Amino acid sequence: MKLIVAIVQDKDSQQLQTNLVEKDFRATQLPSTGGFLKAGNCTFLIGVEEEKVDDALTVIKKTCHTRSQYVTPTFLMPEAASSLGDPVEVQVGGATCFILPVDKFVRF
Amino acid sequence: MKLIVAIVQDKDSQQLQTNLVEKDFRATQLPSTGGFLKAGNCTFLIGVEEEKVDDALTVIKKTCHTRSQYVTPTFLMPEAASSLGDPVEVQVGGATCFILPVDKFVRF
Amino acid sequence: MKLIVAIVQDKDSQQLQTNLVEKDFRATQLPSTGGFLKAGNCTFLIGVEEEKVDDALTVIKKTCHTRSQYVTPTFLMPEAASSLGDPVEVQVGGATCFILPVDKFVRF
Ligand SMILES: Nc1ncnc2c1ncn2[C@@H]1O[C@@H]2COP(=O)(O)O[C@H]3[C@@H](O)[C@H](n4cnc5c(N)ncnc54)O[C@@H]3COP(=O)(O)O[C@H]2[C@H]1O
Ligand SMILES: Nc1ncnc2c1ncn2[C@@H]1O[C@@H]2COP(=O)(O)O[C@H]3[C@@H](O)[C@H](n4cnc5c(N)ncnc54)O[C@@H]3COP(=O)(O)O[C@H]2[C@H]1O
Ligand SMILES: Nc1ncnc2c1ncn2[C@@H]1O[C@@H]2COP(=O)(O)O[C@H]3[C@@H](O)[C@H](n4cnc5c(N)ncnc54)O[C@@H]3COP(=O)(O)O[C@H]2[C@H]1O
Repeated sequence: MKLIVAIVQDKDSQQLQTNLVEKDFRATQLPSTGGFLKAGNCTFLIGVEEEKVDDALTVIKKTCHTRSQYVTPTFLMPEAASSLGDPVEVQVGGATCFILPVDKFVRF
Repeated sequence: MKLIVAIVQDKDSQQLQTNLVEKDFRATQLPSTGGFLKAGNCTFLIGVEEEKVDDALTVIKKTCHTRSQYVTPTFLMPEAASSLGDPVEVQVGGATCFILPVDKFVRF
Repeated sequence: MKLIVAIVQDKDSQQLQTNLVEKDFRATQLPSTGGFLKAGNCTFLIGVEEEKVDDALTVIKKTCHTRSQYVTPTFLMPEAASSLGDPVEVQVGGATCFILPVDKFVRF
């Protein structure tokens, strides 16, 4: 058993959940916030058998998309003079995934 | 040190917290949502010494109960014709627990 | 790659996020609740290269502060007679950190 911790954009979370159920993966969603852009995102916990990890990652890869986000520099660096002006483009990835080892899995 | 990640039903979370404190376990609760039934549930993070993991699991087992939930099939498969009719019984377990290895534990 | 799970007080979470970005660490925040005092706190997920774990812990240590909190004993032990009276001081630490091993790290 492995635990996949996948941080995805809110816009993809519903579709990801649907696609995971379709492929018979179980998952739990936790509301979260990105540290840099401070935008709401979604952290999935997906417990899967070791031999199924790559299949689950394929579902995530196919469902979650990279997007551009425009932010004003003063948002990122509040102490900078507001004269920095034009918005800056930031690429937000589709998913950031940590695959964690699991010593034991128990259901009651 | 091990980190227990336990997903339990909302209905049991308060009692579980009380029972953990009684047995001198420390815990943190995170709001979460079940992937399949989309109902609110609760994810506990419980850091325990390795030799105490089984005691903590016993507290969870005694406190968290399996329940039946009735859902209409169209909820589960929105694309299916609503003529599927009668609600379906789904068993929701008391707790789903992942015991994770911890390389290092630090308190400031 | 390691995953740091750090539970910090709400009061320090914004400053911690700023200090992490300054040192070029990436992080995700999840809202959480302390099991004992039932006060809102904040759980950070910080994925870092193994050789940077100590630097990240230093940022956390410098930013997050221990504080005292006064609670009435009846809050802690509702079944006790309210005659217990005077508030009790509880020390809440700056941060509780679990450093978890990561089998695989993937970004899409
Ligand atoms: N210090 C910095 N300097 C310049 N650009 C920066 C930056 N920190 C983040 N970014 C950029 O901003 C995007 C959004 O980051 P945010 O922290 O809001 O939202 C992040 C965060 O919630 C999570 N995340 C990414 N890496 C993480 C890590 N190592 N540990 C924990 N969470 C991570 O995944 C979300 C998307 O990350 P992604 O890398 O695709 O996309 C990132 C990245 O392109
Ligand atoms: N694809 C599917 N087909 C048919 N029936 C399905 C199904 N997925 C889930 N169920 C059933 O629905 C119940 C509720 O699942 P839900 O995903 O809402 O809520 C789940 C989810 O939040 C979490 N969970 C369970 N297994 C997990 C895993 N491997 N990884 C992450 N979270 C898991 O624990 C909650 C309770 O799970 P439990 O297994 O006791 O109970 C499950 C199970 O009996
Ligand atoms: N059974 C008990 N008897 C007497 N005093 C108790 C106690 N449980 C907790 N305390 C005290 O109350 C403070 C707040 O605990 P709380 O559970 O609300 O909030 C905790 C909890 O959310 C989290 N935490 C601490 N240890 C943990 C662990 N082993 N596993 C998971 N979360 C933990 O970090 C927060 C701060 O913990 P910290 O130890 O600095 O500070 C703790 C501790 O000083």
